Amino acid sequence: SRITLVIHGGAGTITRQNMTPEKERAYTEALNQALQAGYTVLQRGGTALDAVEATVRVMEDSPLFNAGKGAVFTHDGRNELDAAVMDGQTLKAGAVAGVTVVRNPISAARAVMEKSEHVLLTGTGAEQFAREKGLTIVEPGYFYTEARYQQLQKALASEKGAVPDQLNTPTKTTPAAPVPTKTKTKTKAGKPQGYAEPPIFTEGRKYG
Amino acid sequence: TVGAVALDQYGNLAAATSTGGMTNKRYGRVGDAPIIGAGTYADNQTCAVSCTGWGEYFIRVGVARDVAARMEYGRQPLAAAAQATLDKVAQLGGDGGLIGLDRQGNITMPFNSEGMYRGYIKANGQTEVLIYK
Repeated sequence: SRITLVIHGGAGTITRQNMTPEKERAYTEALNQALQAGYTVLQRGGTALDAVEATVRVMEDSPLFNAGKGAVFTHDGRNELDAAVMDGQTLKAGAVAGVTVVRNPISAARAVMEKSEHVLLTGTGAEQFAREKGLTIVEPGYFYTEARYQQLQKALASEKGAVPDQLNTPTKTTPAAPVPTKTKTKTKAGKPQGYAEPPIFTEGRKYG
Repeated sequence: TVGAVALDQYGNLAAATSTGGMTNKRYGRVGDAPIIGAGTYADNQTCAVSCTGWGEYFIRVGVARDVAARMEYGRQPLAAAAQATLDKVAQLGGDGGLIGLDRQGNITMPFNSEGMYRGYIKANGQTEVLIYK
């Protein structure tokens, strides 16, 4: 048997500097607990699908990870949760996005895969579907943790001083872009004259 | 974001991902986690993948399916396929990581951010939990 389980709990600015021994121990313990939950399913002859759902549910219920309880906050101070699952045998898949009252979004994603003919449901429709399929529904406040709420306050504070980007700027008439001239001459860098990088994100401001 | 990929005794693969998204997000913003083929993908013929990172870049590259496609079309092994796709994300300016598993039980956990909570358990019970690079 080659039963195998691999998990992740998120990536980002996780350095030794911003970690304490207690925190490191707590994360290691939580990851081991999640591994054991899924591996026990596999050892008992359960399916890979059951194993990944069981594992992710443990991490959704842990306030340490950015999923389920302990998820980060939106700009409006809410928790909007997303999840997806895929079955390698049938290529069936299910996902939910923007749900705010489903305790375990991964189970809602699995319900979409197995109990609907869709792949992705979002927002209040996804919540209604979850309710109809008997999933555990909680108050929005269930997902709240002080640490994540403070992270939002920090992001909002850093936003206050930032230069408003395109998304924030109120719409106003701007002079029409100059019509590109027909004859294009290539610069050494291989970019046509007059080419400008599209300003998608303001450098350094990832959140928000 | 959290995720898991598994291989069961019947040879089937599965992948799952769940997230709260990005701090301070607006306008109903959704990242890669719920987008099949971007943050989550599984196919018995190639691999199971779950991603975590800057969603916009993972969606634009189509990371999870890209890794599987490299294995399917390019006959690349899992680890090489995963690293090549993550390098593509980095070239665009994105960061993050993924976990991958193929039907032989090979594991990959690459990331180009400063750390990633990750771990595995193999058939022989060998297990490890890692946080930093």
